[in-house]
Amino acid sequence: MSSVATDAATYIPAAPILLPEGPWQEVTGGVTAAKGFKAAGIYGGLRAQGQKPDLALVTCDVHAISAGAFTTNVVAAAPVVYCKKALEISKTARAVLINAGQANAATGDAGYQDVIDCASSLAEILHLKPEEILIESTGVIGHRIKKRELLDSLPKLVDSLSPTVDGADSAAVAITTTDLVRKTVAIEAKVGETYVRLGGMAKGSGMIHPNMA
Amino acid sequence: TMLGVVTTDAVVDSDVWRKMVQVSVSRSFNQITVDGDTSTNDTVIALASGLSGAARISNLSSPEAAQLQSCLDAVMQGLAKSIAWDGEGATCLIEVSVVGANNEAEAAKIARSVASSSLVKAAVYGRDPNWGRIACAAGYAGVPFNLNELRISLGDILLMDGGQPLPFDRVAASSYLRKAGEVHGTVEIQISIGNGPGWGQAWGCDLSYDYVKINAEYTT
Repeated sequence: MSSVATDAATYIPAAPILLPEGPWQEVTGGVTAAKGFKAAGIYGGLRAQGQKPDLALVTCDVHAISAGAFTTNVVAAAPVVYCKKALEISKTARAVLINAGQANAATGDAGYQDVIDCASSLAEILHLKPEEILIESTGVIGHRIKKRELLDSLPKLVDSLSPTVDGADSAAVAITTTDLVRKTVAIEAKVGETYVRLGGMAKGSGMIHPNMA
Repeated sequence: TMLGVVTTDAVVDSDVWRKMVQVSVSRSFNQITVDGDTSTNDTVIALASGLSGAARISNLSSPEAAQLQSCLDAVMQGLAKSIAWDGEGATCLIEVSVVGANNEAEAAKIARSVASSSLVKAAVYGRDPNWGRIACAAGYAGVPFNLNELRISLGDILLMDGGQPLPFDRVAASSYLRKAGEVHGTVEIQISIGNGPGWGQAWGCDLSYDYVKINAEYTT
């Protein structure tokens, strides 16, 4: 079922990024612009319709200092609960696995076990500890993730990892749901005496009124 | 649902990084709104590899921390605005700026109240320069201010000053909204509530018929 996204632009165009003005310069690369990061996005058969990529992975070559902000909705999805625990256990992380198609929210204990299984399988492939893997999900609420399709796609997803712009763009496409554009940006700026890079990707179009902590 | 992943090669301590991320999230993703529904899955993960070779940032009050915070704010605001721009059914981004509040938090609260208002959003879609709805949404934000100091502008067009509605070119104001919608551009709403140092922004989008259509067809 899985296939590699070779050209993210064929699925949805890039969003206009309205960066505030400041002492930084926009650069290409999104989440892979900074040193040490790779990304990939593939179609893993999770979406109900179409073959747009639906599985993304961002990895770091070293133990990255990690931080997170999460919905304060009491009915938090299983990946949210999992990530909060992972960040309590470890100050660093090595990978973020994201699926689109099913939100894995309001799915109870079974949904939480799905997250554990996904993190454990990816950790085994990447030779990491499960708590070094963080998970995000988006899609239809109340549906568990299509775990078999996801687990079967992990080897190809890992093989697709790339430090290039294409890697970042394919990941940015793979996390979209009803989005009409992919959202990715990177900047370079001098911090102290050294140039550093920051990049990112995001998704979102509806059910948007975040209140994260 | 909104999701985000942010990466950097800056060298930063864990406790400093975690505080920075929350500050930037508060100034960006937590200041956007499309439909008022808070998702079960909203998540932002931020990773710092430390591979840039820069000096370690271990003090939140250092100049380097301030520089990194500004960069993080910029990246997250850029992404956050693109989410609001891409709001389901939207024809334009709405940027609300509030000045003159007692502090950043109060300004941000008023800005988000206006950006969240269904009536303001519908008025923008209807190309209606409805200063009354903007004033109303500012007023119920939960932040007390002196009505006599309320000032509201739409783009460069001043609609209200000193708490008093002003005569303005309604056709020009409506045209400003229409043109923004035609090019999926940005509608700027500026609000001043006094002389305090607090400044904040929020971002939303207009509310169109398509929003209902999209969500009537996207099952749960």
